[in-house]
Amino acid sequence: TTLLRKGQRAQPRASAAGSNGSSSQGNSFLVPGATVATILMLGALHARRLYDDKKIEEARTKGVEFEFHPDVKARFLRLLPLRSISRFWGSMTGMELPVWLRPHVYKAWARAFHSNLEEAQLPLEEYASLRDFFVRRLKEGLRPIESDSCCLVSPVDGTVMRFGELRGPGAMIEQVKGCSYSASSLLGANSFLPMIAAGEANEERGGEENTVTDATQKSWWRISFASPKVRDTESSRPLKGLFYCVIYLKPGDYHRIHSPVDWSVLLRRHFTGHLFPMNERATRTIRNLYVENERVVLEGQWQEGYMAMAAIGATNIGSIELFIEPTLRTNNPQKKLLQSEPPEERVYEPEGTGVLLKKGDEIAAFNMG
Amino acid sequence: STVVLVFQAPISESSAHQGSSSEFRFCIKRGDRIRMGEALGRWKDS
Repeated sequence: TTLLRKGQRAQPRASAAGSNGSSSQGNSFLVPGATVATILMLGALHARRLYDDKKIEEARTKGVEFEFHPDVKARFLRLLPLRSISRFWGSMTGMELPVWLRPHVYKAWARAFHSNLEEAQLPLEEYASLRDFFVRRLKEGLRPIESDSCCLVSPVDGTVMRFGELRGPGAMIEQVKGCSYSASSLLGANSFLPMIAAGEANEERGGEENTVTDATQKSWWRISFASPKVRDTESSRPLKGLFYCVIYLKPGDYHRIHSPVDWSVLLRRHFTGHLFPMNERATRTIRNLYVENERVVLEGQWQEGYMAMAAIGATNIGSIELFIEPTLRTNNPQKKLLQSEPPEERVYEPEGTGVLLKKGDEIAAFNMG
Repeated sequence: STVVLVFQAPISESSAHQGSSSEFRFCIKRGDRIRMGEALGRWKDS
């Protein structure tokens, strides 16, 4: 609008001059033309995204299994300074908007990413920035927690990507068909993932129940620290009864993370890394996406044994805010060229008990940028 | 953004133990939309 006003102001002056009237008229069309072109381009991109989503949904209902297929776009993404882009995006979306503009911006966002504005806890005018709106709380009682004591609940709103039992050497989780990553590379080589060495596997099959019972009866904390992790994670296999579930949050989803069960969080691990996009296409084209991106892992224990939760960031949602540790800062500027730094760990006090959380308690939030 | 849960859960005790069993089962399908607080999986108390 500023450019348009300048153009309008410039027009009478140009008419007075007389000679270059036609060229300034051309300029005044240039700005609205560019704006219209940008809007059309964004519209076309959005339409294409919706079309792709629909195709993926149709394929999934038909039982089509997507295979891993690296492409040029994925290689190109590795060259981009995605962390800087993410931080810039965060500072842009963190800018305070004029009150009159807020409902328009948030309604446009909701329309583009299928958010339900009715669920927002506050009136739209009260969210000062898009960043604030993005991590909005929901109205009381909109997400009742399943009361069954023998169930594990979803920690987030999202789409179930994968789930199953971890079996076999390395405890591999399938990213897509043809590409897997190990649970220990996701959670950290020092994780307390209940694994047994390959040599013990046969022995374990014979007395499996005993091993599991033993492990749950003894203090898990004591076992983990008494026996340092010298196992070979590649050839070791998980104890029976170890499960996983991967849930993807779309940009329009509620972006706060809650506790899936009553548990005690004993340790937090923060991995710096890339901030690749995490959409469906990215999972099919970027190898080891989940173990390359920045993430925060919480490990602990619940009534049935081991529990870990990994919150993985993406380009647009790069930082993870941990309510049980408000001082933790993620998506920091990269100080070193190497991405493969060891994770930064913090053991929660009191040692062995950690932070006790109830099912449904709010743990963390994904922030924009 | 994505959240990954890794957890131990009750397993079915097969023929080795003849008594009643408890077993964890997911109650979701791939591609399902799920909301916070909805059940991901259940088990029966033995």
